[in-house]
Amino acid sequence: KPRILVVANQKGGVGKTTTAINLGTALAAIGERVMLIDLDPQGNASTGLGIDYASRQHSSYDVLVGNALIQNVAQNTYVPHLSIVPSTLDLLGFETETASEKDRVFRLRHALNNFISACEYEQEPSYTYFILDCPPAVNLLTMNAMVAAQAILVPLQCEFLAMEGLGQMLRTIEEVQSGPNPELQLHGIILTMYDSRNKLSSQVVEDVRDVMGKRVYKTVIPRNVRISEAPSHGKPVLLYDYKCLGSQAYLQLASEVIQREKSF
Amino acid sequence: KPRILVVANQKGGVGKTTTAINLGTALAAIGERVMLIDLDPQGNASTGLGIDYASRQHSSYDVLVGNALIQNVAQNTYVPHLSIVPSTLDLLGFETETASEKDRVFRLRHALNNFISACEYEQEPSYTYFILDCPPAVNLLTMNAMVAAQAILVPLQCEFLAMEGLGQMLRTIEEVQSGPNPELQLHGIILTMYDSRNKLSSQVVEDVRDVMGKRVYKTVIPRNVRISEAPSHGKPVLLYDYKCLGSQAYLQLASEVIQREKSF
Ligand SMILES: Nc1ncnc2c1ncn2[C@@H]1O[C@H](COP(=O)(O)OP(=O)(O)OP(=O)(O)O)[C@@H](O)[C@H]1O
Ligand SMILES: Nc1ncnc2c1ncn2[C@@H]1O[C@H](COP(=O)(O)OP(=O)(O)OP(=O)(O)O)[C@@H](O)[C@H]1O
Ligand SMILES: [Mg+2]
Ligand SMILES: [Mg+2]
Repeated sequence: KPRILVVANQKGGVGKTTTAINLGTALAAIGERVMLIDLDPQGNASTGLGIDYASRQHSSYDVLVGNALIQNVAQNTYVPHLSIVPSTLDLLGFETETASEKDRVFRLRHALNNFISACEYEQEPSYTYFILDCPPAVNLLTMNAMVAAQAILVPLQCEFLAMEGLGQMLRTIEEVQSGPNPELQLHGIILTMYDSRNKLSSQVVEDVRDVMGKRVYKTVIPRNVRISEAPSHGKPVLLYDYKCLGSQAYLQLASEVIQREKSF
Repeated sequence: KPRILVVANQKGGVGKTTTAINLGTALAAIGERVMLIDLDPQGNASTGLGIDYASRQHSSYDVLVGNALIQNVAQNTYVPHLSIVPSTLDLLGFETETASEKDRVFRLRHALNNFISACEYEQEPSYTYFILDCPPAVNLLTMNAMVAAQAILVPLQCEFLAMEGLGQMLRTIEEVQSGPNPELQLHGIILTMYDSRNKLSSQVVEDVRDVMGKRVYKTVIPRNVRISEAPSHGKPVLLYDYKCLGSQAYLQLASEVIQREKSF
């Protein structure tokens, strides 16, 4: 059965999209078949994988409102084994357009279940990982992702204000677990944008490890300029500059994620 | 008549809260009476000004749903002339709780108008500036702020992905101008987290100035570790470390904002 992982944190700019793109790329590089689903109206994951606006006629919005099936919307990226359901600004309308619908928080879960069954029925090669990128909010889009997923990865910037939001994120996970998705598990907390010149960074790492213990991945993603340059080339940093510290850290994170997968 | 400025950008982590806090502090430092209104459920502006959770019994949520008046919710900060309407996670419920109300996008505008009239009537000292901090989304909270405000400041991180969101933000401003708030003007775009060691930063500055011209402030806020340390002390960087590059840049920005105010 394929694994559905959601990358979420309502705090903005903490590395959700960068993590979704590069974790997806690393898993694809070792032969897993991965589909990224971009649920952020900003469409940064789609841009970061080189999907320009003109080729997003069909998007995650169409899947959520029931206009299209995942198999008709997913497109290849030039990363082998990695495909994407891109996003557009249409997603901004999803919450109000479905205000009266009872099942609205299950839309993505149902669409994914239908797609997975269709793959089995058609004996198509199935995906082994779905990775869901979320907007910086606890809204219907993020809820859809958390209800569809089996596990959640929470990127956490090594900054004081980002720590403050962690408590809120953990409460939201508990609400989803005691509500629409009891099987959702915390996969782990990823420390991002660690700046070794900044003593605040190491203080945050220490504080978060103290409180969260093993729920924090050992790998820490450093602040690395090559990571922020990669999206302007429409490429994951793993393809843009394989040898840089940023890429090495995401490869290490991927192997740690796979290690943890064994225990789920 | 008091000026109502909104600080917004749906891209996350670009420096909205940092700008709202430090611009507010700088304006207060030169004698203006400033009220900050925190409209982000994360409550980072409230935390950054030292308001702990225990003292947020009354918040911006109560103002928006009509449970309380601004004068009963605003509290002093230890920055002279700067008060704040703090926020709590209650704000997460605002959008669904008012789903059927016609006037929901005008709630903040009406509350501010009532407060300003009450000050005049009671001959209380009036505020000269209101600064509204927004969550990273184009949602009902941000819309309330954009409908209440006379001018908008858009912080823009010197990163490729942040540039992509600028077009969306400008379109949102146009929609508000042709809809509920024709008087909303673009005050300016603030370039933030400029990293002189990173050639991408200077590329972004050049590109944004090419496209946006005079709408971009001359002042560029550098990436500066003292800025990210300040919130953990519950202080604006202007009080935490007056001499650092970050503080100097925000003081320069404040004087540029005041300069522009003369032409509005
Ligand atoms: N480790 C890193 N080092 C340097 N820059 C990084 C790193 N990770 C991400 N960035 C850059 O920081 C910015 C924010 O990252 P990203 O967009 O991935 O965060 P996000 O959480 O997805 O943001 P949003 O909340 O807007 O969705 C981007 O411009 C990205 O290129
Ligand atoms: N010029 C700067 N130099 C260094 N760090 C900064 C700077 N400006 C902001 N920061 C830090 O970067 C992080 C993001 O800034 P901030 O929280 O102000 O952005 P925001 O746009 O309000 O985020 P959100 O979208 O979550 O509301 C914070 O941890 C802040 O302390
Ligand atoms: Mg993102
Ligand atoms: Mg903020």
